[in-house]
Amino acid sequence: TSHSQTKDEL
Amino acid sequence: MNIFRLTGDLSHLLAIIILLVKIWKTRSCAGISGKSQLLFALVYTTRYLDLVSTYISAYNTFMKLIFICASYATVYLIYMKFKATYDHNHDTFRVEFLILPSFVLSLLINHDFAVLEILWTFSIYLESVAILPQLFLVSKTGEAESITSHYLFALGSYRGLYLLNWIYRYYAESHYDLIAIVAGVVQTVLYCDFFYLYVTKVLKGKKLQLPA
Repeated sequence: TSHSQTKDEL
Repeated sequence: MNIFRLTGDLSHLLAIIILLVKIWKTRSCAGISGKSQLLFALVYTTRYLDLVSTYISAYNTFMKLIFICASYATVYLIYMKFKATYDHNHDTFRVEFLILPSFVLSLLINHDFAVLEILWTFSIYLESVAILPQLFLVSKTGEAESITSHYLFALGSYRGLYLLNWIYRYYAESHYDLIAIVAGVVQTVLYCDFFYLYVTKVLKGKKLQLPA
């Protein structure tokens, strides 16, 4: 999902 | 990883290092809002709880640990070691006005009603406004030391660069996260007035002084 990709950001 | 995100992360790291070195070298935290630093410690703690559950990369783990440790070290220097130099008379912003609305909003607008997800969302909302006590302190005293201005510029640039990263990811990867984007825009906008003063004054060798 899209938000789990954002989780790899800081 | 793209160039905008990498420079954003490095800018963030630089800001944190500038602040720690400034306090350590001058043995003083004058002009620094302890409340903003407490909020940042809360932001990193609630956002990086996934350190114990999800492994992403060595880079990711390393940076998260640095941000958490550095924020606690900064809070320690301000409230313990150099407490006597802390400007508490001017650091009077009411942080509950930031923490409570951020928390309520994270309960209302999130991707998934789960503990870790809500805490992540809370940290995104709180980070967007966590600099307000610091900007309030600068406006109250009417000035900021150059090194404090460099700190604020590096910290403000970081989320601005992340906005470019999100624009890039939208086109390159069709990936976007509205919660992060909207909060990131709010966060960057809060720095605009400061950016203007930084470019027009600090970069020309003048001290950042607000008009009376």
